[in-house]
Amino acid sequence: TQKQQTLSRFFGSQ
Amino acid sequence: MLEGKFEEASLLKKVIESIKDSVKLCNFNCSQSKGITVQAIDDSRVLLIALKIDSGSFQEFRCDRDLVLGLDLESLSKILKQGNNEDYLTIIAEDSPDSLLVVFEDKKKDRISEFSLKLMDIDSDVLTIDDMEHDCSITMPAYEFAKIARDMKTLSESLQIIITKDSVKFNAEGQIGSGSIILKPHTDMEKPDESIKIELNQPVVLTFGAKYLNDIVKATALSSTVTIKLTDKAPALFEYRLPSGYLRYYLAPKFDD
Repeated sequence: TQKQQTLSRFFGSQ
Repeated sequence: MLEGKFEEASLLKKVIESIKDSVKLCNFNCSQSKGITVQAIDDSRVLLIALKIDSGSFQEFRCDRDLVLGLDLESLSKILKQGNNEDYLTIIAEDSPDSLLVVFEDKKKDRISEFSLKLMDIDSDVLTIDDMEHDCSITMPAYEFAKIARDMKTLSESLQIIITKDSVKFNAEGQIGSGSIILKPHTDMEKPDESIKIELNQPVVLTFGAKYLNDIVKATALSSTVTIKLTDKAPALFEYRLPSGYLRYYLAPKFDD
């Protein structure tokens, strides 16, 4: 089964 | 002071109905040059909403000073339900507002209804989303994508999207069995919005949580088409165009680490 990624992994916080 | 008048209340009603189940609290940023912009992330940090209601979406729009309206969308939704879809809708806020005034005007009757919504201080963290290059882009009828997302959710909690030059395939595998839907690009000359367009730099296979896709398709009433931009092992972008502006969803995929 594949793991649900989160957006924090791809986008930086401002 | 902010004063924005919509020709029809239905636009804001549809926007709020599209996002309120994903994010409960969010800041509406208002400025003369950008209109209203919102960025909000769901609690699981998997789905991000980016909304832009340009001043062109309003019949009249003025915003003397940049403003942030901290809104509880559940509460705003309750107030928006008080007006009819065809009513004029005006939102008004002072420069340092603690409430938002919502005014409906019936176009035929002399009826004006006014509501005041308490604003909140909302601590939201904002993510930086660069303009990404995408491996492929699909534009298709919004209702068709909604039907696929809803139907396939009954089979599986995940939906796989496979894009090649010749087709887009939606694949679901679950306990009771499996299913797939294949769409091929075509151009409908008489009803352009019924067309399916695929632009491809390279083929992509991505898997998404069906639950989140079903949150996204709540925006179907906003636009006749949806554009989906996909990149291998990266968040997907789902865009619904507004008359002037957009509602975008960024959804993180599922994959093995």
